[in-house]
Amino acid sequence: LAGQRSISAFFAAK
Amino acid sequence: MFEARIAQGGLLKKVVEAIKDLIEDANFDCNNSGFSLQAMDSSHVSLVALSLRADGFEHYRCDRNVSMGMKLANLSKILKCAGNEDAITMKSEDNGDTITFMFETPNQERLSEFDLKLMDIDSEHLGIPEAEYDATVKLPAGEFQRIVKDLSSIGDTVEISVTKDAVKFGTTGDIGSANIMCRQNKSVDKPEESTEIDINEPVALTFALRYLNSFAKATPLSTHVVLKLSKDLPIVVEYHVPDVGRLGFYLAPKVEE
Repeated sequence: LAGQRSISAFFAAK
Repeated sequence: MFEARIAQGGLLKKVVEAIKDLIEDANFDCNNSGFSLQAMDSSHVSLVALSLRADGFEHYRCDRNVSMGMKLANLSKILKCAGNEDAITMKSEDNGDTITFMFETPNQERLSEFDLKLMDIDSEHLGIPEAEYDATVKLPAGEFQRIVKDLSSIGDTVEISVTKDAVKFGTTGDIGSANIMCRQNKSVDKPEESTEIDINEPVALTFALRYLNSFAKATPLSTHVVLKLSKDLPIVVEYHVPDVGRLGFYLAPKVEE
């Protein structure tokens, strides 16, 4: 998963 | 208590089959407006968001908000026991530790009841902002499934690029490279074969094919899939279930190495 960003980096926790 | 009956039980089976390999367990949240789920895969690369509207059910009752934790593999085991044509009723008492699934054959001659134990699941809810996307592509779901499957035999990632007339899917791997282009085609004769592109800005982003292949397991839910792309943002891969709701997948783009 090199170069793969986490989805939580894009959406803030509620 | 929570009680919901859906005449097309096959739909529930398809939803669970579409997400069970991506997420291990999840909370199903029920309130007055419907039945929903939000969960990340175990590596936190993608997010699944399901919403089934209360009015999409034949009967729907939810006295107070409930969150029911289930292991998807176990839910799948139970739903596999329902016929595709069966009506499915889900029932759970407030603060109950099980959910009951009732399957009814169309001729009502066979009635089955399965209880699934609920689990406590810690899950983080993410706020997904409403956004306007650089490009929205609506293409036949089967076409998208075939493209991501075919490209997976060549490479690990796909570059999706959208211009006003076409969407291109390209990959490169050890054995060579591949490019598939789908032109806009607002076919009126066969609406199920149409490809529609709505674009504000040309966009090109790279994604892991492994996840897109997993999302494509939702293909039986809908004739079309909608891809929404914006520069440097996660792609949205959306399957709409007419009159019932939607299943959306979000995948973070790959960054240049």
